[in-house]
Amino acid sequence: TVGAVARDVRGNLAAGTSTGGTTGKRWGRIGDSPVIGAGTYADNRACAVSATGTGEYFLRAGVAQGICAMMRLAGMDAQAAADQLIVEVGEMGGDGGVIVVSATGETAFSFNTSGMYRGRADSIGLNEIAIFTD
Amino acid sequence: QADWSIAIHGGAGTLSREAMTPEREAEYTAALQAALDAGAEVLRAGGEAQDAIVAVITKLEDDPLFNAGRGAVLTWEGGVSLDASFMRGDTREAGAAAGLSHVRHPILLARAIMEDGRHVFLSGEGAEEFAADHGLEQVETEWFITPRRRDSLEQFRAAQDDPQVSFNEDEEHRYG
Repeated sequence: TVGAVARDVRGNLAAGTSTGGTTGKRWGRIGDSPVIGAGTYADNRACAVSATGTGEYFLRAGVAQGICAMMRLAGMDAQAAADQLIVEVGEMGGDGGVIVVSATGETAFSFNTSGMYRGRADSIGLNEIAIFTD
Repeated sequence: QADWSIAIHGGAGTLSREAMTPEREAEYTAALQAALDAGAEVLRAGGEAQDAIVAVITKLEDDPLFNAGRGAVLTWEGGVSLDASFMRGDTREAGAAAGLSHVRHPILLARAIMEDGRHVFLSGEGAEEFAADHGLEQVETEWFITPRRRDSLEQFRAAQDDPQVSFNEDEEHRYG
């Protein structure tokens, strides 16, 4: 799975996710696709999110929309909201991660796997690529 | 506060340092940096967030290192089943597509569905018909398939014949 989230100079957010699913999947399974609300979500009032991982758990936890709701309604920051939803996914038995950009341009990664291929950049000069947890 | 910002991912999983050679790590790092640069360039030039998303994801979909577009994992039958979704935060318009095997860039189809505005989520043959009607590039399924993913499917199928592994797989795949 690959994904991106962005905030442009006008303050608009967007999110996108694209995936090949899982090896050997059958029966027209679509639970591992990035369903809107679970794997992908964007709301200028809060954040934009793209997820990767065992999709069915992200559906059941309502991960992407849940992160935005926690930020908008409970005032959580992007990292705290993302961490909480990834913990919930893990408690159900799922794994994976999310990338988040907030309405104010803050970016966050959260994942419960040993690594996630990831990167981020901004207008201030941040430019980083990482793979493993540390 | 930053004027613009972007974050990208190329998937998460059981990545172990032991299995990652310096050469392979350099390949992934370079691919991620190229995709990040493509998105950042759009934003730096004053472009829209949604155009930055497209710039990043179309690049990653064409890169066989990642499980999306070319280089996607294979289904049980040996084909591909690609999915994508897209959403903009100002209007909360959204589009998604599932079960694709001919659309070169599924993310462009997800965006086209969003912009068309009649539906949010299309699947299978109907989604591909929609893609063709909107002039999106179509390719033969073989274009997506790489030797690495074919090997993975063969190993996966072989594991189904191993009683111990089959048991574990069954336990592992209780998602519902």
